[in-house]
Amino acid sequence: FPGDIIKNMTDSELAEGYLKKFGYMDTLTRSGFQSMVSTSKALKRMQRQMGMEETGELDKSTLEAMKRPRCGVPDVANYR
Amino acid sequence: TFEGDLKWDHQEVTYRILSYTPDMATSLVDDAFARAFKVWSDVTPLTFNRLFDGTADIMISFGKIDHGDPYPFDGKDGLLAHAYPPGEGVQGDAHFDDDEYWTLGEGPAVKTLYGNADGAMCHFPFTFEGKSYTTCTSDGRSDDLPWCSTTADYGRDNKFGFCPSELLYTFGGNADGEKCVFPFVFLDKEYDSCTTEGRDDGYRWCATTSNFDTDVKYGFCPSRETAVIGGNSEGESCHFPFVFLGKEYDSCTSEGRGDGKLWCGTTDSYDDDKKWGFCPDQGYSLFLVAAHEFGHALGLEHSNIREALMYPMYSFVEDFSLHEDDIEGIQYLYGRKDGPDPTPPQPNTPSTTAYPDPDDTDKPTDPTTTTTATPVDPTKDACKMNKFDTITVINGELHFFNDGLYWRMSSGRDGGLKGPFSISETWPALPAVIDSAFENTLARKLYFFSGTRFWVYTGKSVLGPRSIEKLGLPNTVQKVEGALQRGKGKVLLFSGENYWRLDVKAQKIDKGYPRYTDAVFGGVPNDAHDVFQYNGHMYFCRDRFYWRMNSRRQVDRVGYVKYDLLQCT
Repeated sequence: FPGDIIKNMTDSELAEGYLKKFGYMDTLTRSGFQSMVSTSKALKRMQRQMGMEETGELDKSTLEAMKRPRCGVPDVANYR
Repeated sequence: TFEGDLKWDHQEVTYRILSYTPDMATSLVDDAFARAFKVWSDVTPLTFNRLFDGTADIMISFGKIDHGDPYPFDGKDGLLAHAYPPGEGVQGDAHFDDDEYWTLGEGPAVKTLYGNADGAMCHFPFTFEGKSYTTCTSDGRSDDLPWCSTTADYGRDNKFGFCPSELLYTFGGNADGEKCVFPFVFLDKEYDSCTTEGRDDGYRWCATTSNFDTDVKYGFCPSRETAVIGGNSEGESCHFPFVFLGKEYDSCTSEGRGDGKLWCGTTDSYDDDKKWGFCPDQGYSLFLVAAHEFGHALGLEHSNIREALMYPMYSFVEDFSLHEDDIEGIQYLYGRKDGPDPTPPQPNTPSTTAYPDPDDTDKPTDPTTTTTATPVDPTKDACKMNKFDTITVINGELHFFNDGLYWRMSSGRDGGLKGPFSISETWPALPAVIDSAFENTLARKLYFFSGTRFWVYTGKSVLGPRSIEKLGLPNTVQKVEGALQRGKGKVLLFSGENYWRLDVKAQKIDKGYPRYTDAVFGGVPNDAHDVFQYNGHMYFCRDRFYWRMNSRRQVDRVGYVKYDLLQCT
């Protein structure tokens, strides 16, 4: 059956892109400090923002949340 | 709110709709946007005025993928829209992804149908006589009927369709594109909607005039399902019934697909011509997404409360209403709709009641809570300490607590460091180690935290010890290490890498917490053992050092507690 051309992006690539796009990875602080955050820490932050259990793991529910339609404005205030 | 509490500096905010989606009638789009603005004008003094030319505060447009700003959309689903916080230029603008299927959220039932002579869907943009069109046009027609082309190039395949302008006529048109007009008479019977009467192919039709016979004009009225603006790979609309793997379908189905998407066949038999199309599901409610985006355009960031409009994920709700979190956020910026602005954050004016006041007639001290006074060693030198249990401001003076003693940096003529004093002589109920403390100047109360307990002093009477869980802190919190008064009766309580917001009046932690300290107070250690507010700055202490942060949450100084705060030489 002609299915969607599901981008053969791996789950971790999808997660990495999501965490970056919505500001969870590199936080530019108001003081100008640039700090890279580990993926696990970034996942925890995203899970907290979404009101989910903060496992720091890319579990099924987290992955599904990342696929849900949403607003394009980042969740962490890096949006200029 | 956004960094710096960005907001419009006027209450009459203007907006302009620069482009439309082909998914909905323009009147519906106008209405959805107007209702989305009303969500916010209902709870603030803001008014929204629509402009039809020139530059408005909020410029609204639909676009796909790269649409002219550094944040491209991503095709169907995923990103639905975005908007910029208040300000000049692109600031305040709202962009909607037109690869989405925009509806009122109830699905296709109210879809406007665009159709060409054989029922195919209109496709945009299309060119006609060298000009590109993104919506229906009456160009080239003497009868001014709006039309569209089913392919990018009108000339080549000579296919075109009529675009009914009124939403109500969601029915197809007749052979020459007239809208169906009801009621009409067929074989002496009156019809007020499409019918399959007189046809053996089951297609529904209508007449364009009240008397079918005389002008023999009639049009096909697609059924609801066909009205679903599905589209196969070539943009044909869905036709029902169709057969898939031997089974007949009279509406879209997700059969055979692993991703649950709805699809349809464009002919009676799916197999032989391999044409199929996606039938959009409910689509996304333009009203709900617009209300969210306009929240950004007014200065709100995302909420982490699922039920709030400003929560980043989309979910359709029938009878929408703002969550208190949305209302609190927008009123923080613009005040309430009627009545005075909410009391602005109180300056931390030092109160005169922080010390037990002998003539205070408050509730008597609970005798079980007093502790024996700690003998004071007057030679104990604060300048020899590397770290204090806690530092806080009481009566406008810095207090340094350590192991049953405290010192205070008094201002004024005979300023300088005073002490040590015995904690238990001044506050008999307190233990020797205080993890943090704050003064609620409005209510003239002093809060002390030690381990998982807290005490509240009002003058000389004390309430406590009580468990910090009574305030709504989770039992995982071992101790409260810092407190920042935030005005409007809110205090931030810090522990480890998290902080919570306490509503002092309600004696309850606000929803949506904890939050990560370093996500909001970037640049300070996220394991500070002490946090306090002093002279309009926030201080985060770790070991001998402090990080000072200004009201814009920028670290503007790092130094030694001993030399800068205790003024040791």
